[in-house]
Amino acid sequence: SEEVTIGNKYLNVSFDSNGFLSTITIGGVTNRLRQTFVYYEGALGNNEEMRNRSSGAYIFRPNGTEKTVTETVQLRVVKGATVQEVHQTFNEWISQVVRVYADEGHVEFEWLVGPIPVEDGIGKEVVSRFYTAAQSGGVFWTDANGREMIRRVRNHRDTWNIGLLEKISGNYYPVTTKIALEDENLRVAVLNDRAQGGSSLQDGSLELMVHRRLLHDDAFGVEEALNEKAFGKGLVARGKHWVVFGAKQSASPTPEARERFLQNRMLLPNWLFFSDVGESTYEEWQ
Amino acid sequence: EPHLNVLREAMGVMQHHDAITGTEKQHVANDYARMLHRAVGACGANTKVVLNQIVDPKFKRSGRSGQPQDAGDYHAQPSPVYKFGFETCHLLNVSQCELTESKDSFTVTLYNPLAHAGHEYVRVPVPGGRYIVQDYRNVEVSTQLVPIPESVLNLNYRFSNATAELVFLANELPPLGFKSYFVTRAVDSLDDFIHEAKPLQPESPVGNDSTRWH
Repeated sequence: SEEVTIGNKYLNVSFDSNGFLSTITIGGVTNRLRQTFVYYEGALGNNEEMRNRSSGAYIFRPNGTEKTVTETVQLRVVKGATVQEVHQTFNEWISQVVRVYADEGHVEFEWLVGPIPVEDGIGKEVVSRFYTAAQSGGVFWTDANGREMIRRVRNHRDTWNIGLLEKISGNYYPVTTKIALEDENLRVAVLNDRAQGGSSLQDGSLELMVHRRLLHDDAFGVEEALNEKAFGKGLVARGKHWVVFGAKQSASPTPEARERFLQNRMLLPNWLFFSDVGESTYEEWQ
Repeated sequence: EPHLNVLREAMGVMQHHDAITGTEKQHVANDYARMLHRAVGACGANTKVVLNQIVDPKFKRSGRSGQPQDAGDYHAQPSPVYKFGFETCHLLNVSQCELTESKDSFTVTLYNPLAHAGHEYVRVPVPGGRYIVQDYRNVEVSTQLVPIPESVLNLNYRFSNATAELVFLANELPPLGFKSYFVTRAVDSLDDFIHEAKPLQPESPVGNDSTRWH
């Protein structure tokens, strides 16, 4: 019932009394940083005309706006000299570990989603959403295959006047490695470990789609619903997001530079190998 | 070369937009996963040879040299005599690794593919207890044992004895180079020894969950 804080010498993140991440404190300055999971119900149509398309393997088409998954999150806090973690349980099929390593300047989110329940006959598309106080003015940035960052503007296209019929998916873009937003004071970037759909549907917020389970084909040829299973149950997906948060005017390295280095480390990671050493002692091994 | 060709062929097939976006039928997606797993596993033989050569330039691979092993049975072949096994654990993302869960002593080797020095907080699934981690200069590295979240422990297709992850900082990883750590499970004292002798009893929860792990 009390607020929980974990962190290191660079930053602290706090969780409110309902168990949601709520603020981040860097250099003594506290900013809003809230994270939660929401889901979109997949649209279900007869696919005859464009407006009746179902959400499926080729199409993300939500039926209405997002649904919340819980009002309170269960926490388990682990603190130590090497890493501090908060294990969050949102519900039976969504959980996450938020961790801060002793010598890192970013926050790691390890999410675990699934099996997505479909007993109600409704497909669901799960999104991790971050909220900040940044006045981003509808502008956000998504990467192109881990390289150039492309400027995106909500409800806008650079080369024609758009009348968006799909207010949510019409603002979704491919995010291979990073999505970011900023204002003159703050910059927040979320790095992902695999290609995901992402957007910024309100100023200061970023979202990435982490998992989806749909029950109807979307009539683009595969003739199969996107309903992957493992061991007879809906697939469980696990992955990571890394959040780099900081003052826009930081001295070198700039926030973007820090993001680039982190991106390299996370997407070209060290290869881990394990060897059984049998009866050898350390000295023999050395 | 035959192992690398298996991966080349798999990657050739995966150029198809279906393989990249997941717009193929489920059984095709499963087959893509099977092809990739087999190909990456086949190349495990290549990384083992190369790492053994980096570790010990005098190392010459014994056993059937030059015979193209059919990658299909790369698991089946008794691997030629390697100085070090350099096994890969593909299920670290759900905290599962048979070798680190069952051995009291093992090494962890990190190969840094970047052109500049790196570091990483290593997480190794273990069944609990206390561990000593030393680098090649006999420097003991500080470690922390972190419980694996309930939601991971309860995954219905995770077959593992690990209940915790051993976390330690591997730093000064040389560019395009490797660094190894020697991990030993410590039996501290007699009562530890007695505790060791008995099968690990699940600890009785003390207080509610959060106080137990504070």
